[in-house]
Amino acid sequence: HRSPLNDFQRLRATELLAEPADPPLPSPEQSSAEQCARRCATSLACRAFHHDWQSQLCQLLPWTQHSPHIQLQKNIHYDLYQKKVFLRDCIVADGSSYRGTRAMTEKGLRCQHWQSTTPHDHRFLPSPHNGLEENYCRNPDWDKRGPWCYTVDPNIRHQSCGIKKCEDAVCMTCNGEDYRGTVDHTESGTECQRWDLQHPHKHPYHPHKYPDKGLDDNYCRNPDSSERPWCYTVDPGREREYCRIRLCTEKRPRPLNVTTGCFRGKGEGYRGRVNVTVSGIPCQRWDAQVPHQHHFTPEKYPCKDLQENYCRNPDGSEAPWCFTARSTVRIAFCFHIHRCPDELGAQECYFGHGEHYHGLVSKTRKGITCQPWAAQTPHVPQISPFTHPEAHLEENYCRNPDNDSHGPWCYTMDPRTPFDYCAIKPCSGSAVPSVLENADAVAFKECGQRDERLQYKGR
Amino acid sequence: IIGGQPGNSPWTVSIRNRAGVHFCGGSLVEEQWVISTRQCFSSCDADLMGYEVHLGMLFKDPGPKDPELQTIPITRIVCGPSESQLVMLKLARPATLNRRVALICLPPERYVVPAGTVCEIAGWGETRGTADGGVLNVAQLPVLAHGECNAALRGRVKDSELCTAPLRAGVGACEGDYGGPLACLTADCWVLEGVITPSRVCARTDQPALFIRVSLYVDWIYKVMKM
Repeated sequence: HRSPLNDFQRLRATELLAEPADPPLPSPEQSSAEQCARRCATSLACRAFHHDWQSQLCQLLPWTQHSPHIQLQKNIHYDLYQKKVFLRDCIVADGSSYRGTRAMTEKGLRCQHWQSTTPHDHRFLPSPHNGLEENYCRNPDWDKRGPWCYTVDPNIRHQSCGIKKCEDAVCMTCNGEDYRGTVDHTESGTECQRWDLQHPHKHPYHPHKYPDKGLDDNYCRNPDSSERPWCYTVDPGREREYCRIRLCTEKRPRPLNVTTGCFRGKGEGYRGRVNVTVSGIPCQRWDAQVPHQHHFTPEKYPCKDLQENYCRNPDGSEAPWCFTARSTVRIAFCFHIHRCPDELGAQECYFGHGEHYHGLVSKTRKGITCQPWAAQTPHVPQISPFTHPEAHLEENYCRNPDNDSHGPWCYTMDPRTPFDYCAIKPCSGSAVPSVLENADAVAFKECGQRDERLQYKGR
Repeated sequence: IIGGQPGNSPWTVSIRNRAGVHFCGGSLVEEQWVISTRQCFSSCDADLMGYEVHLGMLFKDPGPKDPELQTIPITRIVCGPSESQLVMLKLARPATLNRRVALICLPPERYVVPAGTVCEIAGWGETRGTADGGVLNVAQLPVLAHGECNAALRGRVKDSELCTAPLRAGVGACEGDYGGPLACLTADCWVLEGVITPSRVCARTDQPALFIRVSLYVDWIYKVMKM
């Protein structure tokens, strides 16, 4: 049940650019990515392929990004699939499948070209089948020590290249949530299923839905805060399994955004002592399994500070949370903990609504640089020096050309944020009349959608 | 909602994370825009890929074949003015309005809801056993005059906050309801006057509840939708 794509590493919206080939490349053919992978896998010459996901055209390629005179380039029409063996800088098992470009031994000696028989004569000559290219480290005789080469030193015939095993090449910290290595087999040796496929196992971890979890190809990952990285397997009888990955021996990194009185972001760094839910239920201790059984124990999650029964966020949920001491309520968020302020300090101040502010602040309250008022990118402005010539819309300074009651603002250089208010606060003593002082009676003249209230009919 | 009862609130939406878990409420003010509270979101430029709103259902976890259920991805978050604690969420496509999904009107700018107006909160949040937690619950709360509220809370009430009077029965919003509506019926219109924000204790019987006063930010809301 393995997919032929399992042997490939995918780069979205990317193509390989090469000088014109001689002979020219075969014409693209219509096929799905999996069919293309099957064709490339059985072709000795093929090392990669482009797949146009719109037209379903596929072009086999004899090179990879590591080939001479080849470069990667963004192209939204293509996905690039490259054979993993040509990209790995680590080895699987004895490394006999290693096809990387390491050309130096573990002691720093340059490797002799396989095609050459000097300074060392040998019988391992290149052929289309054996991968003995250039002077790259290889393991043509299944040496237990892994890939090796003949050296250019006449006194040292051959030497191991000391290439690490993939499970040791990249270590993991804590529970491996940040692990981005290339292990693609489970601890029992079963191959992993690709994250972008739904067979043999359907699953909710679509790479596009979890862009920050690194769900690339079929590599072991930890998108759900399990104890360690895992993957769905190609065995239909075994849905998922943990992977064996070395724990880093270096000092554990300190979590980002450690706070106590408030929380930032999702509160993964929150280390305060709130231990009651907003509805007044005490939190369950993390080291307890009653009333709720769970796997978030302090020993298994040493980086998450699961002390006592404090609100914590060990799994990247929306906010700190806890299991509750009430059997009918398993989990409660601790949204009642304040969020830490995340705005820039005010650099200047304005009077009224800031409609006459002509200062030089040119950053938003979040620190994003303002877009020049006369510019058309990244946002096409509805208000500009041409539409509002009297508003002093100079450079990219914060202004208030529409008398926005919330103060000076600007279009921003962030493509995702058309406009935002600026790092400017009302000057002290510059009070806008309270809304409560002029509470005129308002007659509603128009109406939204009338509610057709339904009688609740019970279950 | 604590102390409420099952009911209908067709502008109330359920906000779901990538795992499909409801974590906050919101209000549908335009076919493609929802208002909620900043407290529910990790940042103003949070990556909401995979996050969705669910509309048109009464059950918190309706079956996938529920004909009324609409599921729409969220594409963008826009944070409100400082201290507003509001966010607007843009949806990937417009919601279909029908008998189960409706817009709620926005109030006039800077409108002050008269004291004593009976308004309604709605949500799928914690009920503390007072109602069925698997369905949408609603509860009525009367608006409290600002002066009285300020006195009860020792001068800590801002203009940007709207108060409702505490009820002896203990009625109010709770976890899972945050971001949802305080809707007031005015001249045959349901108007979004407040947004539910987290408090330290749910449904207090001895203190008013605070909501974000939407009328102070109506200009910003229209500006965001226009921009």
